[in-house]
Amino acid sequence: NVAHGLAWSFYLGYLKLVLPNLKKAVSSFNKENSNLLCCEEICKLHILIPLSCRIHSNLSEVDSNIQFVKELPLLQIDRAGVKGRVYKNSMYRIVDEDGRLYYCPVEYATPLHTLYAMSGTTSAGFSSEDRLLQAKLFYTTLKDILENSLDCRNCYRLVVYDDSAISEDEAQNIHFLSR
Amino acid sequence: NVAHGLAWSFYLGYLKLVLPNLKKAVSSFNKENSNLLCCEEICKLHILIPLSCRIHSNLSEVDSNIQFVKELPLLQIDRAGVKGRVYKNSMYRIVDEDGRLYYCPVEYATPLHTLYAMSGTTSAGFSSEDRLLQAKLFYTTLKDILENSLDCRNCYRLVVYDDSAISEDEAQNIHFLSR
Ligand SMILES: Nc1nc(=O)c2ncn([C@@H]3O[C@@H]4COP(=O)(O)O[C@H]5[C@@H](O)[C@H](n6cnc7c(N)ncnc76)O[C@@H]5COP(=O)(O)O[C@@H]3[C@@H]4O)c2[nH]1
Repeated sequence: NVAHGLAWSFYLGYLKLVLPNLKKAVSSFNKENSNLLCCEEICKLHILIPLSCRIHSNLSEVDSNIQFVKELPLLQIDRAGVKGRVYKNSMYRIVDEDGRLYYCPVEYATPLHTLYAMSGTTSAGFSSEDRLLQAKLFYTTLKDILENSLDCRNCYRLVVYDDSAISEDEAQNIHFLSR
Repeated sequence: NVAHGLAWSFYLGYLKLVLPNLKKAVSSFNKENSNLLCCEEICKLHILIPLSCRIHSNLSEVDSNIQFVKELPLLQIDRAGVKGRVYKNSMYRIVDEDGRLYYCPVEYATPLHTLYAMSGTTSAGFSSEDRLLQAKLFYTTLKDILENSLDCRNCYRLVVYDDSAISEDEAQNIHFLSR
């Protein structure tokens, strides 16, 4: 089924390439930016998985407690005929409900965009009821794959949340500030 | 099944973004490089689909008649929390069997890499017999999607070939030089 293939593709075609490189990218970010990221926990890629599959291009628009800081150093790899394909991650500053500051790389799981768009296209043969089921399956498959991957150990945090019940903004706020 | 989701993800997450922008990218490439690309036909993205799913990172290594020229102007989009995500394509110069020169952007369909890698990982639950079937399904699904897409009309060429029977180099040579 669709979610199984998308989870494997997300791992084989992206996370397996960028996560092992993340520590290096964060430490050179630190040198350039007077050691913003102090502790181990926050140089993990925080991968957001909203079960509604609604993903936004810009995180700061969804929740004002999350501000874009800067991009991490780029990773460039010759891949499938594209010379120097670019992989980049964005660093964010997050204020939690107690006013504490965190810095960490955050992004949505890109394949959720595919699930959302497919459920909106009749020829893709995929209903919105399927969407919730596929989103859960994507999460559990990805979790299994990453737990068995030595390369990616301690480099990521999957943040799954159910935002289908309440409005967009509340979901994001409740979720992010409860970190 | 896997190929269906990967074809939709390739279209929704990539081709739908880059193909409509390709004409603009090629015309600004032309201004900077004294009009290398003269005719309409060759500013199409040539997407290679070897049914063996064996894809290479570097095209010039596979067939010396194909040489990397330069990258096209970048496309940057805020996407899923990554600010300014980069999409780039590589321009190649191809010599055909009559010695004629062509210039065009070429790359493999990256999802084939996922199919190849999944068939090599036991926990992905996908055998190498499945691979050929899935590759064909990927091609037919992608072809249908693109034929129904107004945005991408005349911006691409799907180049499918069966390289499973003969050795790597021959397949590439026979295929590319018969353009
Ligand atoms: N956040 C993020 N940043 C990235 O750089 C990135 N690159 C890939 N992915 C996601 O990992 C998975 C595997 O990628 P693959 O390259 O095999 O398939 C990709 C690839 O076939 C094609 N594609 C996307 N971006 C590019 C690109 N820049 N160059 C060439 N092909 C691309 O379209 C597919 C779907 O892309 P996304 O829908 O962005 O999600 C992908 C996918 O879920 C990324 N996710």
